[in-house]
Amino acid sequence: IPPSLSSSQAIELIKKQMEQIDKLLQLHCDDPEVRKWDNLTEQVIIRAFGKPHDNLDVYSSA
Amino acid sequence: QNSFIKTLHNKRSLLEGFIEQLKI
Repeated sequence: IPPSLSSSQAIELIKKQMEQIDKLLQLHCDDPEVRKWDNLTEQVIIRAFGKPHDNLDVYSSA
Repeated sequence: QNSFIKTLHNKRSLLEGFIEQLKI
């Protein structure tokens, strides 16, 4: 899958995901919001860098 | 729960690194 976002679009979307981390830290790890955030973050990384990509592997194994 | 918090902090650092890459 090739990247589909410009650098500036990718930066904006990643920042948006980062802004939600403080809220997630208040939740339990089983909260569906956490899974939702994680899935969306992976999608953003794929759109930013393409798939396969080292960044995606590093993120997924974190 | 403790490892969950660590994981989120780790993911935040990774995302910061990705933004730095995109700025280059």
